[in-house]
Amino acid sequence: VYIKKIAIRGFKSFGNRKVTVNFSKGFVVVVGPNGSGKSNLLDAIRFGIGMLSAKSMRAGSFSDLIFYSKSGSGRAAKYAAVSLYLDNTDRRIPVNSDTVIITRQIDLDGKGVYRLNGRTVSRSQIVDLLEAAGISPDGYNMIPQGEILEVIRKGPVEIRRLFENIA
Amino acid sequence: VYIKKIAIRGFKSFGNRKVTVNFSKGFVVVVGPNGSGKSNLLDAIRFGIGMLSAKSMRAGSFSDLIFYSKSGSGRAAKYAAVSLYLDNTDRRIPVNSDTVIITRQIDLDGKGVYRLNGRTVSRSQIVDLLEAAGISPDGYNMIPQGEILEVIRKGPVEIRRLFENIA
Amino acid sequence: KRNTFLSTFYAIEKNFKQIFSSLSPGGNARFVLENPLDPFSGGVIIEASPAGKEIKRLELMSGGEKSITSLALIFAIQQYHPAPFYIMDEIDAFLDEQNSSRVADLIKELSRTSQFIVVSLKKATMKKADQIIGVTYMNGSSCVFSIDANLKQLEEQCGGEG
Amino acid sequence: KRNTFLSTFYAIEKNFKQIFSSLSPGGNARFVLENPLDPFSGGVIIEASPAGKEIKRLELMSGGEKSITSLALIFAIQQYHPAPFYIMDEIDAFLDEQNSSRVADLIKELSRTSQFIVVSLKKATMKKADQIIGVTYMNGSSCVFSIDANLKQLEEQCGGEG
Ligand SMILES: Nc1ncnc2c1ncn2[C@@H]1O[C@H](COP(=O)(O)OP(=O)(O)OP(=O)(O)O)[C@@H](O)[C@H]1O
Ligand SMILES: Nc1ncnc2c1ncn2[C@@H]1O[C@H](COP(=O)(O)OP(=O)(O)OP(=O)(O)O)[C@@H](O)[C@H]1O
Ligand SMILES: [Mg+2]
Ligand SMILES: [Mg+2]
Repeated sequence: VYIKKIAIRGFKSFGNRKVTVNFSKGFVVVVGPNGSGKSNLLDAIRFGIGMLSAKSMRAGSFSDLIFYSKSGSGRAAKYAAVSLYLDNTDRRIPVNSDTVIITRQIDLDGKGVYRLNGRTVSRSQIVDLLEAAGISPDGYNMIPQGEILEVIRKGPVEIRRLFENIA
Repeated sequence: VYIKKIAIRGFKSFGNRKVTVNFSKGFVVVVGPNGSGKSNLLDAIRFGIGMLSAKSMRAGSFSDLIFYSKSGSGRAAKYAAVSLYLDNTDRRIPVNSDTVIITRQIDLDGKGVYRLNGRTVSRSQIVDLLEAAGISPDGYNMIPQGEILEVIRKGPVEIRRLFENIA
Repeated sequence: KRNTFLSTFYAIEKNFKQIFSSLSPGGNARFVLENPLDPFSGGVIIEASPAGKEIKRLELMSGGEKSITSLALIFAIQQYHPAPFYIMDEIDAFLDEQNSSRVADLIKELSRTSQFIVVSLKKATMKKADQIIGVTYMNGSSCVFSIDANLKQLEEQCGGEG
Repeated sequence: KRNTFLSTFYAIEKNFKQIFSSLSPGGNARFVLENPLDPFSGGVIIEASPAGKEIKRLELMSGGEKSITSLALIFAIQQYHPAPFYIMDEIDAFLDEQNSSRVADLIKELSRTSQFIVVSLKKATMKKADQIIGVTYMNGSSCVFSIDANLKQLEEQCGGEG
């Protein structure tokens, strides 16, 4: 499994125009000036796989995740939507299709919708399927900006639990 | 007032050999590989001007501030000593000499000694003299590694107090 | 249960030792079980020392040394049981040039079994990438383009009102 | 007391506006008193927006934007009432190349009235220094040398047993 493509509309600094990014399978480096939206792109991935805490996407509340804008340079969005196109040829996600498309959308009053290959499903269905493939928004494989030093600050019991979950 | 020179012996990664550094007055940049001792050099300056919290010098206790070493590559130190040579031609420090030398020493059982131009004085005497010149180990002008993002996390009242102290 | 845990523990430790000494040549590292007889009643302590040093506790390490030790732990787990993808934001912020390029080399190797999507401001990291994605802020919103794209794609993605 | 505070407040704010827009061209910034009638019963709120953006709260800024805003505040105070020296450790860790060199240029200017001792891993910062001090770890301990020093001084400072 890997992320083939992401489509973003109205999520954080991504405006009303749909932005799509094709990712290659190996080592992808994201570059750009300060404030351009690099961390927001990574937040979009974690949002797509079901991240619940707005704070860990550096937002005060869910409505902060929806694109707002200065009057004039574009209308504020009414909803934020992210679609992740996951390559599933190895069938690590227990779904019988070569590509698994996960879509998550939230609107201004915080109501959220999840879709799996176009069909509306519950959040827990998505989370269970992804967990079976070792994908979780809070996994040890997700390092937000400035948090690389937090890894070794985990206590001994937390490290042990990490190993237990991997086993 | 500026720092003309520092002499360090037995403080953190600085071993038993006395290390002296001459600083120029303007813009000094400290460089070197990871783990070489750059932050320890800055810690030595803050230690010299009376820093009390071992934690903010990244030490668990005062004894962590004294050079210890693997057997073989040099003896562990019995005390740590830092001398700061401050240029005082502008007399901002209320002491009548062109150079003010502040020495601070601690030994393994945490006993500390402060000296001003060679004479033993109390910590509060040093702190009062330096504060008169706008020098304090916890001042807004001291930014430890990784803490640049903390500055704007100060609450509104803390910012107001900062301005009050400057006035 | 105890045996499964212990075999995972020893396998990850073996990787950790090997990866730490490749990222920090001459250094050594290990894990210590707080209670070897009953691992579930205690935790796992990480010990690591760069070459020629004896680190009493990880908190005493420098920013760069802590980053290297953290990454060695993550990569040791990756080698044992690769997650599908790794999302990492400026993990090289505190690394000097030599450590940045060692980490980038290692990620390149590990990216054969997992996808790595890494934000970086450092040239040493960009150089080793399979793909570079540029992000920019234009006309009031963010847009993304692949560095090898031509200008036309940039216009499509980023032109006009957002 | 209130008047002294207010005159300090407005003077620092004037500096802050000017410095923020020189570090972040096209951006604007200001301070807001929570209680203008009785400043001591409230605090000071910082507002800042890079060019073309409307930042609702400082927490929403990126790592680089937060660094720039923090530095603008520190430099605004420095300009009003310079402290004798500034000790700063990798303040440019989250800054891209352009922002690093703008910050370095500004420090160079401000270093006429205060001494700045800054640890940095970035070339853009080193380039603007009046003096570069090298630190290295040799023979089991740290030693320091001035970059323009000859090898003899290095041997003196760092040779032999520590
Ligand atoms: N809901 C939103 N609507 C519009 N803009 C937003 C929204 N949420 C965040 N932003 C903007 O996104 C920008 C930050 O983007 P991001 O953190 O991704 O930058 P970055 O490229 O990672 O920068 P750095 O290199 O400094 O870390 C900020 O300027 C912020 O104001
Ligand atoms: N009391 C002590 N005795 C011996 N070594 C010590 C002592 N205290 C700290 N150290 C060592 O000092 C080193 C850290 O130095 P420092 O934090 O100054 O590095 P740095 O040059 O700032 O590196 P970086 O670029 O990674 O931030 C660590 O390896 C640590 O083990
Ligand atoms: Mg970022
Ligand atoms: Mg450091």
